[in-house]
Amino acid sequence: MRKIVAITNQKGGVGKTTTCVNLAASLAANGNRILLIDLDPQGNATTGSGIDKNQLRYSMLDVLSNPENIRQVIQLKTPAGYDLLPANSDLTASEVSLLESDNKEARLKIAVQKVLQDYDFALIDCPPSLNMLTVNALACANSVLIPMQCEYYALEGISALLNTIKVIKQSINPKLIIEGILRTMYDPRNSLTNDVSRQLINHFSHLVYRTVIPRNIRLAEAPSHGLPVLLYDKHSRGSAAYRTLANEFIREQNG
Amino acid sequence: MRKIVAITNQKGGVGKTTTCVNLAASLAANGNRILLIDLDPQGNATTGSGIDKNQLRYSMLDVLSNPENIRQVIQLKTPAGYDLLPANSDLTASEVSLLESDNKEARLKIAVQKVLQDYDFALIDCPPSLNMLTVNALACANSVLIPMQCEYYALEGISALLNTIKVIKQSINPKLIIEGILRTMYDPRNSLTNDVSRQLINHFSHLVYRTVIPRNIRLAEAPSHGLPVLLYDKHSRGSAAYRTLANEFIREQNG
Ligand SMILES: Nc1ncnc2c1ncn2[C@@H]1O[C@H](COP(=O)(O)OP(=O)(O)OP(=O)(O)O)[C@@H](O)[C@H]1O
Ligand SMILES: Nc1ncnc2c1ncn2[C@@H]1O[C@H](COP(=O)(O)OP(=O)(O)OP(=O)(O)O)[C@@H](O)[C@H]1O
Ligand SMILES: [Mg+2]
Ligand SMILES: [Mg+2]
Repeated sequence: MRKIVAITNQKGGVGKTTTCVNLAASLAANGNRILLIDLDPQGNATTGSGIDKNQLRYSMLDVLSNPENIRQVIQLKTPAGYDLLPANSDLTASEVSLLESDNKEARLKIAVQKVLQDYDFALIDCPPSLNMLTVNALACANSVLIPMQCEYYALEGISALLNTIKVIKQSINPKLIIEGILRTMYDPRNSLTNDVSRQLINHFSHLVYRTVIPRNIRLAEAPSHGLPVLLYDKHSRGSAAYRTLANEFIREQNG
Repeated sequence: MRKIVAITNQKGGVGKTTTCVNLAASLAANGNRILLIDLDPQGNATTGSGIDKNQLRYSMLDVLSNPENIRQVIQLKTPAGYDLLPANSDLTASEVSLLESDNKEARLKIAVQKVLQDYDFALIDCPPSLNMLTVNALACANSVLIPMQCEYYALEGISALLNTIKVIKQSINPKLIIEGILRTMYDPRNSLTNDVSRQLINHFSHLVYRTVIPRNIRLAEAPSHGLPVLLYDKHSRGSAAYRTLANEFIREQNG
């Protein structure tokens, strides 16, 4: 395994799931062995990968309750072109039970260690909160990719997220780094987007990906077909943007 | 107090805070006495009402730790024209401590009872999850207003939310009803929006507000000025839509 990347931002609706599914598919299309880990009880990454979250025999909850189960739970070769650790609303129960178990922050890490050698990258889709599920993701990951809508509330939340990452780095995961900040749903015609984008680059400069994901309706349509945009409409601007991101992501690894 | 309304949807970024702030401001402009309760550790409703969440002497955490504190914490007459129970990231700590206290679901309800007679309506802005904070809101509220972006992942999440409401109704709050489902960020030019909107009306018919909130950049700009859109740009389509919603909301109360 080259790297485990947590895709996280406690601000809701900034494009975490859309980034996770489409970056995973683009990396897989380039020949990388990819595991997508759905850690959100909403199960959007599971549905977006073409798997019915209501028909799961096993899911992420089973992995957190007993890390030995991980191989039984992984859905191999989804329609999207990568392997998937699926989630559904059963996972909501784990937020309470995780708090009472031992090793509560490291359950995911212990599980993922067991399959490390099978993959090049693992991408973790996180829920929109700084709860025990997100802490598990940050304890397990090598780096954090932060999708960021260029709007005021999203910008306001980034300092709380960076604080949490710092706390995790000082306590349970000293090697955790920031992979990058990704501007999503970008609409260059509106001044708010440009203002916020400029502030991001001023504050975080080299951490901000050059690749920008435009607002593109094909990205919002693809999940209802259970496909990444690469397979739903490969000529769309959304698909091109995520392929460009995948290339920039790989270049950074070889940096 | 005529009614306490929880504004909730565990799907992130669907317009919960934007609806809470702008409906509160529109109801206040019509002469109603309004309390806005910010129950999200992101503190967006606090910032969107013109209050600096990092300068708070007291906040929602103090209310949940000791319901007696509520009058000390309320910010009277904010620039937005209503009273506010502010929140900030301290509230994240409460998710763990709430689980260990007695009456854990009813802490907010006990506190709000103390100020009921001072207001006509209270609106509660919820975080994007079905955690103990949201459970507190559903235990405290008389009804639930569900902002809903007309996109696939948001539609997918609505059954989990309705299930949670049903469970709360059967256990801790038998009188809880659905106030309505509000279509937000509505863009009639795109077929996905129209498809999802049609499905909403087919499934939920009379529960869906006639008022639709259009995608309007002035709604996204207003929070950076700490103002509801009614005070930031009262001639905008966003402002008109929330005033129309306030009128429809009041008509419903009068049955
Ligand atoms: N670049 C884009 N252009 C258009 N629509 C997009 C884009 N990215 C995401 N969307 C749509 O916006 C909505 C929010 O995106 P998404 O669900 O991926 O965000 P999220 O951060 O995972 O949300 P949550 O906080 O609920 O987990 C979805 O309906 C998605 O289809
Ligand atoms: N009708 C609209 N038109 C344009 N932008 C909007 C509209 N409603 C909300 N927004 C913007 O979309 C983003 C998401 O809205 P908002 O933060 O209110 O959603 P939320 O459901 O409260 O999110 P969270 O799940 O993080 O609490 C914000 O940047 C907001 O300014
Ligand atoms: Mg998501
Ligand atoms: Mg909000």
